[in-house]
Amino acid sequence: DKDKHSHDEL
Amino acid sequence: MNIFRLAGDMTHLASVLVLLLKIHTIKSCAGVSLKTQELYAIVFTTRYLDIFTDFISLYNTFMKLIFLGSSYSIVWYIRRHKIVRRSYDKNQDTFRHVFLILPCIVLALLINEKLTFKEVLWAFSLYLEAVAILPQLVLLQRTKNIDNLTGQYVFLLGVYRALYIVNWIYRYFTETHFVHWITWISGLVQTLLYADFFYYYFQSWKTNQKLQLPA
Repeated sequence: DKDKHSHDEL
Repeated sequence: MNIFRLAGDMTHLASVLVLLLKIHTIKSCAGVSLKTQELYAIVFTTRYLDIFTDFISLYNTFMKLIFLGSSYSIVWYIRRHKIVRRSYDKNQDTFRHVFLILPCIVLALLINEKLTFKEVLWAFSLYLEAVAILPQLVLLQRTKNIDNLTGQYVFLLGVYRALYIVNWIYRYFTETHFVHWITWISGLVQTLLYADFFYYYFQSWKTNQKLQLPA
């Protein structure tokens, strides 16, 4: 899941 | 993506739009700190360099471009627009960038998830974002009459930070291995900086009086 990448937030 | 994160992003977007709209329509940047806006431009530039290296989602890339574009437009308006720039009071907006930027560079070199160029920049952007609102808060304190839009801008930014904290709590319990101390601690510090402002914002709202921060 790409959304679990640590830097997926803005 | 959870609802808190989405709501946080939308409030962040709303805050930027409120500010841009204010500047664009009334052609005035009175009460807006150029220092804070320049710091945000640096924050977004250093954090979003990954649009060239990682693809997360269309939403992610799109929002990054919006935040980059809006922060640079606001800086452009205040510095270059022939009418808007006249309303900028640089004698009030005296906070020195360097006192915020230098400590953040040192901290990012010392405390990061990995000692690589990208990770150091990422950490730096988080530390700098945590304190970037300070020149704006100092300016608000000096301004006798805070106009509604500037007050709403800072209020929306504070709500966005608070929602991000709820989002991290949610992710911690719903995702495995979601532990990001650097993001959490700098995010918490950032949100706490708004506490004082929130207090006076609600006071003025409750008593229906103009927002004014004590000197």
